[in-house]
Amino acid sequence: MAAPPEEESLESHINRATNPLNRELEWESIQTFCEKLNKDLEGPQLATRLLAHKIQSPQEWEALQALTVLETCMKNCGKRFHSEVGKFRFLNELIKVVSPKYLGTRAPEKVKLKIVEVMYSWTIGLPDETKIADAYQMLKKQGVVKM
Amino acid sequence: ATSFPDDSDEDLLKV
Repeated sequence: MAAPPEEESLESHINRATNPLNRELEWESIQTFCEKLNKDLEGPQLATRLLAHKIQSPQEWEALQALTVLETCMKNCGKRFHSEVGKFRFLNELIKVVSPKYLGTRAPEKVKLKIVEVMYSWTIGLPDETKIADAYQMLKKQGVVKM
Repeated sequence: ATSFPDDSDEDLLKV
């Protein structure tokens, strides 16, 4: 019998929210993931590790759903999550997906495009997360991002 | 006791 939603781990919520078999976005799981990550002290750190792993999935639909979770949480989960996403520890994982030197040659095009889009939106929406701007500028300089 | 959130980080990946 499945544990009641309240006690389910962040991992089970992200697995349900990014399941490649989902016919459409699982907004309830996405919402629950956002709420739960904010409740635990280590929530933002664990959430970014889980998201990085999903975003690096070779399965396009799984990675795109993970990016939707990331975008939703960046809009709803507040400062603690922003500062965790705004660390190179997480940004480097996104960079690996778009960079040909790492996963870029195998990663799905749609996923790479979405990563660049969300990073760009954060440079506008979160100007005080300066590392995001640094990472984005570096990608532009290296020609990984062609605007 | 609430531990202070860890704000250690890595360097930016060079591509």
